[in-house]
Amino acid sequence: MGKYVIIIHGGAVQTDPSTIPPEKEAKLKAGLAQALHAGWEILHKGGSALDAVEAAVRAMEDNEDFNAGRGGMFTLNGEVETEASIMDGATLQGGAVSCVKLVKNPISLARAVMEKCKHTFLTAEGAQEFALAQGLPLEAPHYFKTEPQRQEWMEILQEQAVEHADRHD
Amino acid sequence: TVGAVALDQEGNLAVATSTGGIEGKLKGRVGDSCIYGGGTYANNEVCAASCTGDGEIIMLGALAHEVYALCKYKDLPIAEAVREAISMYADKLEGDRGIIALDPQGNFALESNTNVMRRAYRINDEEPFVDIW
Repeated sequence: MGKYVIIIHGGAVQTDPSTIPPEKEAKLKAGLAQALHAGWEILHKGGSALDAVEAAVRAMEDNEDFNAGRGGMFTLNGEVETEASIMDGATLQGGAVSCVKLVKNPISLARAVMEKCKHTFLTAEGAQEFALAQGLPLEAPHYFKTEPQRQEWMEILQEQAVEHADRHD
Repeated sequence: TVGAVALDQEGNLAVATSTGGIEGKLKGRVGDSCIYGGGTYANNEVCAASCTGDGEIIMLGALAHEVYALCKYKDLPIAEAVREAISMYADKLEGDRGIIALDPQGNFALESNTNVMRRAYRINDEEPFVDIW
């Protein structure tokens, strides 16, 4: 049996420690542990690295505490647009998607691009149509929008409004 | 952003990276997470790497591929390669950077220039490691 390893990240940021209260920290750690386990279990049973990384990332996409899938950042227009990629080190094949809305798990769409599409990268409506053709699960826009992200978006809009107010008579 | 790199029992490496992007981005903005060689890269011969942080600088620095290149052509161990990629062009490309990377022998690195990097790993059936700070 060969060595097997999985490593995950859920984002890096320079921040004031007080912005992450203990209960939030505990939730993040629980989310990381859950995602790690989803990938590790596959490796432990002899599954592929490709299946393991997809499973780990899917778990974080489903968890609103991480900036991917549900819980993704808002655009200035107030929408959630996601992107994802996956790459197989054995074959050097890859799949990537960007500007995706409504697709529950963008990483699985990226994998579908890798395995079932003649191209390696699809974006926007094309990616969306490919997801529909492949029968991947979709969600309504409100599924992706969480209250903390909405609050951050509102703050940005307010800052912009203040900036614009200074520029007009 | 979230990401994962893995080495399976057959010795194969893989990477996956996914994100909702940056706060207040313009509609249509593309970040590093979907860019091969930018925020994501895997090659069984050398390493698998997934990045997080400021997407614009990660793309411009081609950081995931930089880790690959430093290992392959400079023969650096994975930890040194990741450290060098994190600090590369820091004077010209300022911003948050975090990288996880793994080589075919199971050596790995988790580095960032930030005080928070949500991260976890597990080797074989050893105890898992999970941390944020």
